[in-house]
Amino acid sequence: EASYQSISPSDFFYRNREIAGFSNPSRALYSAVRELLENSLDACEARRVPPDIYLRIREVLPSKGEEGPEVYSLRIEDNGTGIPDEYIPLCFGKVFYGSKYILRQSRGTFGLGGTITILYGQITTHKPVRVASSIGKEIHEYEMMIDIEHNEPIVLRHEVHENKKGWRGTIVELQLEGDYSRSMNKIYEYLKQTAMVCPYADITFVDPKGRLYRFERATDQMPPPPRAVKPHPKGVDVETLRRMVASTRARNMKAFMMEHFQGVGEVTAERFLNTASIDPRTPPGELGPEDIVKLVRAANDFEEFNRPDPSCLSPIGEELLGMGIKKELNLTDADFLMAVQRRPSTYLGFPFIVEAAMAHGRSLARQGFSGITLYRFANKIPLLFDESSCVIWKAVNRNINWSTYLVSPDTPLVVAVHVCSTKIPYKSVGKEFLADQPEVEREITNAIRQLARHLRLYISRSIRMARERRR
Amino acid sequence: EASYQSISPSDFFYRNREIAGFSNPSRALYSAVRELLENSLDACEARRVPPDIYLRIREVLPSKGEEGPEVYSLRIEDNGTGIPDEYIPLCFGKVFYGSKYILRQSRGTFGLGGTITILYGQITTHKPVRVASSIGKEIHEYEMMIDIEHNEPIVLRHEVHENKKGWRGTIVELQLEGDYSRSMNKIYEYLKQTAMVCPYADITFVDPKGRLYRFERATDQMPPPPRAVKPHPKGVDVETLRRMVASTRARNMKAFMMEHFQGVGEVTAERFLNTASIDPRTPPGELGPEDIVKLVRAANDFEEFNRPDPSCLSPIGEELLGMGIKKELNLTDADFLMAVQRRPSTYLGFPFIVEAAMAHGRSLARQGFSGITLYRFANKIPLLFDESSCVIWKAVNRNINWSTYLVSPDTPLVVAVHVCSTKIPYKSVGKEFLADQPEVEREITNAIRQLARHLRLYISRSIRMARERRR
Ligand SMILES: Nc1ncnc2c1ncn2[C@@H]1O[C@H](COP(=O)(O)OP(=O)(O)OP(=O)(O)O)[C@@H](O)[C@H]1O
Ligand SMILES: Nc1ncnc2c1ncn2[C@@H]1O[C@H](COP(=O)(O)OP(=O)(O)OP(=O)(O)O)[C@@H](O)[C@H]1O
Ligand SMILES: [Mg+2]
Ligand SMILES: [Mg+2]
Repeated sequence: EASYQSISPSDFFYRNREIAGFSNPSRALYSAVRELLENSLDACEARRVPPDIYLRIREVLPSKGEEGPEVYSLRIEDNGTGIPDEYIPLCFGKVFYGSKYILRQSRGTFGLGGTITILYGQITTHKPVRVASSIGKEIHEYEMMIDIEHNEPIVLRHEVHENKKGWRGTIVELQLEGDYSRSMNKIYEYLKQTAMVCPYADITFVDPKGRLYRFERATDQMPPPPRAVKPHPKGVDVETLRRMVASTRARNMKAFMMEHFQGVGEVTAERFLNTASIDPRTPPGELGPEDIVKLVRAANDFEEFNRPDPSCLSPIGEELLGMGIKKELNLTDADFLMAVQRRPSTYLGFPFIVEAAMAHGRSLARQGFSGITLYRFANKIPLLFDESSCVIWKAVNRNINWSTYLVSPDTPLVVAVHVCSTKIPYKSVGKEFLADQPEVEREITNAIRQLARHLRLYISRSIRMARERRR
Repeated sequence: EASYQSISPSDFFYRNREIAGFSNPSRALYSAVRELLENSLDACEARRVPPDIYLRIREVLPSKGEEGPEVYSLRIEDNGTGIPDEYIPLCFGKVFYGSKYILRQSRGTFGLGGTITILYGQITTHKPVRVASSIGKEIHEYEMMIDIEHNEPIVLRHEVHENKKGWRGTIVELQLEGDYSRSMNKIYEYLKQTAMVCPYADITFVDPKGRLYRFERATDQMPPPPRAVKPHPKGVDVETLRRMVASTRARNMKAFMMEHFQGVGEVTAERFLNTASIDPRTPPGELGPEDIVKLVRAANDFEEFNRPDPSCLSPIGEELLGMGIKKELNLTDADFLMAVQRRPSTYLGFPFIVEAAMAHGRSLARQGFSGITLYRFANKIPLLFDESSCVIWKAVNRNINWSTYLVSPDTPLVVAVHVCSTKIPYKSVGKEFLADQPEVEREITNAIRQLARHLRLYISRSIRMARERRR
């Protein structure tokens, strides 16, 4: 006899938390750090201030011998936007809740990373999370847990403090089971690669052994922020269009097209509607289901829309990317270092930009680099796992004939690839690798070839100079 | 100014449907077929009858030239348990709803596959889905859509029909955008591999070109069905234990342990509670949060629990697996064919069984097989994508020194690996590849070595016989 039931989103990710990156204590500690750090960086960039981030992991319960679980206290503090007090419990206590469901590039996208982190801490320690935040006025401090069965926060304590120094930002402190010795390399690598693509961020990390790691900012200069944009007609489907039609105040379909989509002017709206055999004067409320389908099909075929507006994106920029890599890889001016930013492109109606950088030379050789070391980034998030499943790795390893660029299997070469988009083609909610979108793959491949041509000049010149020295 | 909102589970998978396998029309058509077929097979096995499944894909809208979308009507009919009428709309119209949230092996596990299939059809065609089902009494027919913003079904029509023939089963019919020419190979492969591990299933498939594919059953014999079991103490965490304590009627902790967990007798319960420093006579309601944490920690360390009960599993069986492979690969008795079922094992408190089979010989060579062809299965589901990300592929390609078994790079060799568990370590909700769980990897590796040793005998004998023939 089958018994039917529904479960809440938090219950789903509780039962399947490995899908979100919380598969075992060492991986969970890494995922907790990355989810919280990504939230803090998003908040600082939203506030347009260079991020100052303090991260501390402290042992709470020393492992008794080999078997006992290691419990850590994890604390992160940022100078970001803060969260308005009425939303604080929901932001951390509800899965599928957040401020990043809009059409603008940010690290966060799913509305679950922070909550799953809190959830994991709760189910391994039964301890509440403490969140303090201020948007500039008072400081609100919450002690809370998650009602996992109902996907709702449980507020245990809420205090309001005066904010004499006018602090603005967020502090999150939780306890969770982890395995620092197993995750420390990945955590350090994550912080270092974050510094590589955010050279304007200042990150301080104190680990359980009391060691202090400081990633100082190399500059105060930040990339221009992304702006929220309206959707592009190309990416629209029946559900999106149906919702727009249901909620629009536009009096006719021509005004509707111009109002709800980006880059649709009067002429384009008229031409498009005529292609779709819809009278531009039709009130939106009179569209039937078949009309909606007709419009979606016509939008996907229509070739005269403007290209998607890339102002919703915020790439790193060639200068900042080069600066970050030079600093984190200890390069000198004698090394080869070049960064390139491709022009905006699109896939499935979503704009994206590929940036890539390459570094090669004696500084790398001296640090033990040998062969290609690939750094992958998506919306400025370092991707550290599942490399061989990622389209970036596929492009680097299968689409490039490296020997034609004078690169041999032990040439010390760093390749960094950054994809930014309002919709990163993640293959799973764990944000570790990207799916094989053809347009994205093509842009990555072309970016690498562009850099590799310059690398070839450098290598052939080094070979030539080495020969001359030998004579 | 950040704007905070929550979205429903269906809205989440609408926006991120590529994570569930609905990334593009050809992949979506494949995913629709597999999700519906897996539901039908689960239902037939739950009813303990050999599955009779009719699958038909018909073109509805021929693509106009190269660009137009191709719309298909997809219909599947099974002789499974059927669905009680009051649950039909929820089963297909609500994400995170179903009958498979219990501790018993089945293909379905997340409560979303069927619903996302309906959702994808709806957002690409605006057409409702038709579901007819009977648990043996009347036949209930629904025409419905999904309210994606609220994760609720919208029933457009509900008719009750007399069931003169006493039919029992389910019919699902929907329209969706697809690309059959691009997905036909994968769809065919999926059906063929399903037949390999379910030789008791009879599957008829009519494709858009009107071609009929029939996978006849090789036997009526089915593996023993899995039984739902209580959780094992080893896998328990704070949240699970907290829920049990909150809802238990047991009068004391000793009765609680015996009542709620599998394989815990009186002596074990007493010993365990003493190890956890909890008085066995304590009423469960008196446990505080620290006691719950203490119990979870103690349960993970305690070594005297019985091994997890594998009666919640339903492996294929060596005989059926061999039968299915022989039939689908057209093997003869002269070929090498061997199947092995490992003893039950566990990871993280969940029981699992690895089964593997190997085939080699002239029949494979004649069909063009060359090198290792790997077939991967999880809970009898064929896994066709992301091979190199899967722990099964890792075991086959990195943990086995094939040359020592006389296997060379062009030896025609089929390796089939099946993992069954109440918790398959899927890395994503798309169910295509398994995470590197060490215990699972070890069992797969050992199963393959076990078969490879026998393969070596066969190959060395063939070599010897070939030499003798040459003299
Ligand atoms: N440090 C922070 N500063 C400001 N706002 C924050 C901070 N951390 C979380 N938030 C808010 O909480 C919301 C939920 O965070 P959460 O990490 O769960 O999801 P997300 O970041 O939106 O998406 P993702 O799951 O992809 O990370 C965010 O959208 C943001 O509005
Ligand atoms: N053909 C069918 N016969 C009987 N019951 C069915 C059938 N199809 C779906 N169901 C019921 O509908 C529920 C929901 O199906 P759905 O595919 O959405 O989720 P699931 O199979 O439980 O999990 P998963 O997402 O892993 O497939 C199932 O649990 C099952 O009870
Ligand atoms: Mg986040
Ligand atoms: Mg299913």
